[in-house]
Amino acid sequence: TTQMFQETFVKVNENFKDMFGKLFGGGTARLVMVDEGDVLESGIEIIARPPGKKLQSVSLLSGGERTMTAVALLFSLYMVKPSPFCVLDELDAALDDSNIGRFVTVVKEFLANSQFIVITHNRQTIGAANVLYGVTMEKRGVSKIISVKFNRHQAPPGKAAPAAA
Amino acid sequence: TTQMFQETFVKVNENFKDMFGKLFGGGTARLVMVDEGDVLESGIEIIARPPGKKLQSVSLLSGGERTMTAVALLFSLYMVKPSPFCVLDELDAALDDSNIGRFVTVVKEFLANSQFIVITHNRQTIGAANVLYGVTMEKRGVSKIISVKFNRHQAPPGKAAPAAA
Amino acid sequence: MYLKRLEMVGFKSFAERTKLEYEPGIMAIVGPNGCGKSNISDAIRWVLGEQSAKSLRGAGMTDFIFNGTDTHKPMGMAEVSLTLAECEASLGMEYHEVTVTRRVYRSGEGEYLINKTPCRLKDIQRLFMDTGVGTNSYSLMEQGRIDRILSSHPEDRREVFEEAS
Amino acid sequence: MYLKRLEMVGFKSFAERTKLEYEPGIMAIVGPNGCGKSNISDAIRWVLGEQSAKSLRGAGMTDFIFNGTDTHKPMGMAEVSLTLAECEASLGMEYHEVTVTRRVYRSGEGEYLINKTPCRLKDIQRLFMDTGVGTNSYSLMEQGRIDRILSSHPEDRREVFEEAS
Ligand SMILES: Nc1ncnc2c1ncn2[C@@H]1O[C@H](COP(=O)(O)OP(=O)(O)OP(=O)(O)O)[C@@H](O)[C@H]1O
Ligand SMILES: Nc1ncnc2c1ncn2[C@@H]1O[C@H](COP(=O)(O)OP(=O)(O)OP(=O)(O)O)[C@@H](O)[C@H]1O
Ligand SMILES: [Mg+2]
Ligand SMILES: [Mg+2]
Repeated sequence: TTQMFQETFVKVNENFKDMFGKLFGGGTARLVMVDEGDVLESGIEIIARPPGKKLQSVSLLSGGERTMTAVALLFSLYMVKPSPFCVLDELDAALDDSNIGRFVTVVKEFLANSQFIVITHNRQTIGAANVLYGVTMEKRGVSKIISVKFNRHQAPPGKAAPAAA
Repeated sequence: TTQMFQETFVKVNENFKDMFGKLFGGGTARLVMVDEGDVLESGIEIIARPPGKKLQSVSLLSGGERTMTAVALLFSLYMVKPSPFCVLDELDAALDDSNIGRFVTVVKEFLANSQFIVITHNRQTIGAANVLYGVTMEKRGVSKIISVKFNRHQAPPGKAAPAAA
Repeated sequence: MYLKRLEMVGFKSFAERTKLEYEPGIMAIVGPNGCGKSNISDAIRWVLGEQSAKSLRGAGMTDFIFNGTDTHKPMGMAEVSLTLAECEASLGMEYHEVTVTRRVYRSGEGEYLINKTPCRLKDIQRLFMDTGVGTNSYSLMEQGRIDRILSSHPEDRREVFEEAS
Repeated sequence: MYLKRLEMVGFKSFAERTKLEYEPGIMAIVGPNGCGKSNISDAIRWVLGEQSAKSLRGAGMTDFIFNGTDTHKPMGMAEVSLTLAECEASLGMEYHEVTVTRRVYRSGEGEYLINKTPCRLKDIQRLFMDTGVGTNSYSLMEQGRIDRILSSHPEDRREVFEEAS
């Protein structure tokens, strides 16, 4: 329905402005309906301006800036419609160390509502994990999982979670 | 001309078989003309089988395996038509440490014929470089380059190159 | 509701019975290129009813049955089971736990089961309606696809918002 | 023939005159997300005559003129110069060095120069014919695009081979 969509759009937009600021340590961003008059059909435009830079089309953003902007939008949607679990496959591929740090901080805030399964090659992301599932192919072509747990300071989603490690 | 194309195809195919083996430490690969009878128009198919695995469509390969296969083809083309310089932007994004090691080994072999400018976030790739151009934005939004040289054991392309460091 | 366990056998490179069990905090999946990490993410999408083999990198569903290696024979079936726990609030069910299972055979025939009872895909989709669990959700972010929400057309992007409404 | 120097001013985020000079061995370009590394790669493609603004992430050529920041005013022109040395063998020219320059103004007007003499894009393309220098060559591999040679249609892939023939 038009009203439901409109309300969702407003909520996601609010989240997006905050999320972007958190992930970029500043800057501004918002979502815009291409055709304000046609809420039922209008496409959605993304406006994003990293801190210190002038507003330009998102196409001119760097690889890492585009990933962070997409992550901001992704988490804005999660806030409106949380999922019990999320699987993120090498989201950090284009990110430098300080962006991975901010990304990981945001993921940890969401742990209260969802499980996060993160596929990664990055040391920093691995360092933020509570458990590692190491996938190996000792027999060539046959996958096997080995799990390594680090600490048990956190509780399952929905239960009271003591301060994360 | 048909003959020129056919000759180029055969050369690139030979290179590709070797390159793939080098980059994967084994396995087999080749290029196939979709329509053998129509050399003028036929598309080109890529067949690739990593070591120990059974042959499947390249679509089922992993992100890193696809990058290594594409790199093998890229270098096969470089061998046939070398360029004075190559610019590779974050080719290593999807690669794990051992694949980056093999990738870097191949790049070094090509230094005799071409300059390589490599954009990267990866420590291992950086470690293989002779000079770093650090790009910074001390003034937000304004780029500046600082160069850091490591050693001078190599000579420009075309000149006699002593053994690389 | 949380993801308690993922179990698979014969799915892609996971020839042998493999289990991934819930742990609090961030769960990181790590390993070298091609070892099977993204295949785990594919298994989750597949068991939740993904209908497009192409979106899981295959041409047809039988591509996902372990097809053998130098040392292992191909298998006749792929099976994945996903178990969710503490479902009462979200699913309004008398079950404390729900296990969703999907199988495919070499013939192309497939099966779906809820708690070991055969059912249709519709039943699984209906079960998870409005819980955020499913293949449409942006909570399953595939490798290399994070950029898509930025590069897609404003009209396509809208679908994501409609899904969240 | 080798790349002796790249110089730019007013191109994308490089507001101030910037130089990149030849060094033997692998030249690595490093820095945080969004600092300007890929912009350097764009500058090389652009000065060699890239006609598609979209392939350089812009909508039109004037998008590449430094457009200001919180602390810097926008500029009126973008200029990039690429100098190649030891050209006699490849270019059959009396020149030992060749500098190719390209400019664009806010009006959209552009200029090309060879060794400070105004010329047309055609002259630059003719100069570099069959040397491997140019925008068609696979020697300029953009960020995130390495997968393209594998995911493209067999017919499109053929063009790469035709270029190499
Ligand atoms: N039906 C199948 N039978 C056997 N092996 C398969 C099957 N389908 C896919 N594979 C193998 O799975 C491998 C890909 O696994 P996956 O994509 O999970 O790797 P990954 O760990 O994500 O690697 P990367 O870090 O490079 O992304 C491929 O080498 C492919 O050959
Ligand atoms: N005309 C312009 N004027 C000023 N800044 C610009 C202009 N065009 C692009 N930029 C800026 O350049 C930045 C992108 O730079 P670039 O793509 O080179 O980053 P990068 O170093 O490759 O980063 P990453 O590691 O994330 O790929 C963007 O933030 C963009 O705002
Ligand atoms: Mg993967
Ligand atoms: Mg870049």
